Amino acid sequence: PRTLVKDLKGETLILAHPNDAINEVAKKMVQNNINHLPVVDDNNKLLGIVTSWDVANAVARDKNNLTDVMTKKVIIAREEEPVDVIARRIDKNKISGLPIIDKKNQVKGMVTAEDISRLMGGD
Amino acid sequence: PRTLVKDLKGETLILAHPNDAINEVAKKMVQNNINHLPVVDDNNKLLGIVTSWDVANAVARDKNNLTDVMTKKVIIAREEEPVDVIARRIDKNKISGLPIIDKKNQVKGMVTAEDISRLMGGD
Ligand SMILES: C[S@@+](CC[C@H](N)C(=O)[O-])C[C@H]1O[C@@H](n2cnc3c(N)ncnc32)[C@H](O)[C@@H]1O
Ligand SMILES: C[S@@+](CC[C@H](N)C(=O)[O-])C[C@H]1O[C@@H](n2cnc3c(N)ncnc32)[C@H](O)[C@@H]1O
Repeated sequence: PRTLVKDLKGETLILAHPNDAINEVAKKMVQNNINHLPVVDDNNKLLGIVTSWDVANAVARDKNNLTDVMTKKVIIAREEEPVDVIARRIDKNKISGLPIIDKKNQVKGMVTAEDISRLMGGD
Repeated sequence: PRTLVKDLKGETLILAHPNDAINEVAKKMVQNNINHLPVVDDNNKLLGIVTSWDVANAVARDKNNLTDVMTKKVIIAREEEPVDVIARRIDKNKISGLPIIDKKNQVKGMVTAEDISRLMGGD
């Protein structure tokens, strides 16, 4: 049977909020060894995504507000989608991670190119 | 036949040098839409690697020198290695990209989790 997104979903979910300072977002990435943070509102609804690439962009262009560097038009994944569909979505959009959301647009997790690459390594 | 690293290797090779400023490194990542830069000496020999995660680390810890944030003990790939071996190396070391080096320790390219994830998407 095909591997689904929900089979890959990790335990931890680290989030950012629109008023977070960029150095706070950077600290969350460093403390959790991750590169992708969904940006959510107070009800855990998806507002955007910020990655370590966006932090590099903030440094390169001397930007200070998270809302200036985060991406608001987010490419997402759903738990029941097969992994090969997500691998093509990653390739087509030249991204490396997708927030997993439910029917109410609430964030459930994150799936990354690293998670999918792991499948190529076999058991 | 098994897919090899050389079958995945991209055309462009963007490099960093140990005296580059962190904001210069960030600019190279942004201009080329990439997250990983091998750090090389004047003879193109590998000295380290710097990623957008390291730029986030520089922001989080207020570091200003590339040599303070780059990783010097680099996990590498070689052109003749099969891709499933690299996928396991990525997983084991919790990294997302490996410089491709030749017998003289010169950098030939970069292979990332995104490149390997693309294979899961099929043709
Ligand atoms: C185009 S990628 C280029 C570098 C590399 N491919 C990567 O994903 O980090 C960097 C940009 O993609 C955006 N991005 C990353 N994941 C995304 C997603 N799931 N939906 C929309 N944009 C995303 C980031 O916010 C960032 O501005
Ligand atoms: C441990 S990873 C954690 C985040 C995520 N897995 C990633 O790869 O970006 C981040 C650190 O790994 C280091 N790193 C990335 N690629 C590497 C490689 N091929 N060899 C050694 N260290 C590497 C970076 O320099 C950075 O300090």
